[in-house]
Amino acid sequence: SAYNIPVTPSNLCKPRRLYISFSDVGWENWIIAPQGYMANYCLGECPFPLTAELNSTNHAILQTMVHSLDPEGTPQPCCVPVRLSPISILYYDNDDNVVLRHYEDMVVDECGC
Amino acid sequence: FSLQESLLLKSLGLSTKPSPKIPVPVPSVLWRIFQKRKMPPASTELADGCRVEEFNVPGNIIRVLADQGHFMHSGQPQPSLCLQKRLYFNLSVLEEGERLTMAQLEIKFSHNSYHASSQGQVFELRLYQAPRLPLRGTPSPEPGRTLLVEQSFARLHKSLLFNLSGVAKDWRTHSRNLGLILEISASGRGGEAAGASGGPQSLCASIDSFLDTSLLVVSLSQQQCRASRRRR
Repeated sequence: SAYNIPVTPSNLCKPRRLYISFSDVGWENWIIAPQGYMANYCLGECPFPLTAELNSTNHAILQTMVHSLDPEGTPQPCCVPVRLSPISILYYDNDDNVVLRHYEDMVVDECGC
Repeated sequence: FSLQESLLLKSLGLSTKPSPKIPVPVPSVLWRIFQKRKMPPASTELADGCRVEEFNVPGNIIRVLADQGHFMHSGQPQPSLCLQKRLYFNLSVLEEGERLTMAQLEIKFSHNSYHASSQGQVFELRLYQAPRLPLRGTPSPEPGRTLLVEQSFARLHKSLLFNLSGVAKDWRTHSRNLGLILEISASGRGGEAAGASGGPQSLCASIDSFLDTSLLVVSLSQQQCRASRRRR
């Protein structure tokens, strides 16, 4: 379920809030904890010139420049996760054992072009 | 949704959606580790999610396996043998790509350790690798049981821990997990005063607080830990 907290509207590339609720996907009977978590996602423009806070690669800087010269031929760079965090999930397996499992790269902390 | 769900479960390293039948209480050791991991790492360097620092072993999955064994009643009465139980932990729940890195057996008692009458009572514990049962009419393939652990303990302990990493790795490597046999017997030592009045049986009476056994298994998912290493 995605909901927005009113922030100053910006179409620049940055994390957007996304809360994943395990009961929404019908997993509440086997996942013990957490009941959900903030996964977030990346969305937004990577316009020319790319500013420092857009965490851009050198190639992205190049691509925005080419895009500004030839918008039809070359698209803007993509807005993607550049820093993620792990989460741990406690759940029951099919044998009723309790399992604690660690998953890397489950929360988007930062986006970049 | 079912296709998306199965793809998502697969990416989480699960072959199917679990359907627990009798949800058991969450073991406190797992709850403690889970709560601790929710906190941001204390030091600036990233926590290594592919290592369980609480046990200082590689691993990103910790399971507490319930004992699926049963109590055994040997034919000949052995007065000082208080308890004989077959222990069995189903390691097939570990997925193929997982490497077992640690296994710890916990034997729990529910007794109140301040129970005066049996303070100082000493017991002897033996843990055997269960032998393979011979097919009818063929000689026993293994001479006797393999003794894994033998130690004495006083009845003050709420739980006893045993490192069975080697045994569990052997079970997985050679697919011959026949379980274990646990024996607890009253030791003549330190028990005379407590048991003088009733003999061996009363010595055993004080071990009735045996609660249960469980196996904590740490494993490393090659698929999930290798991928993150490459990116890093």
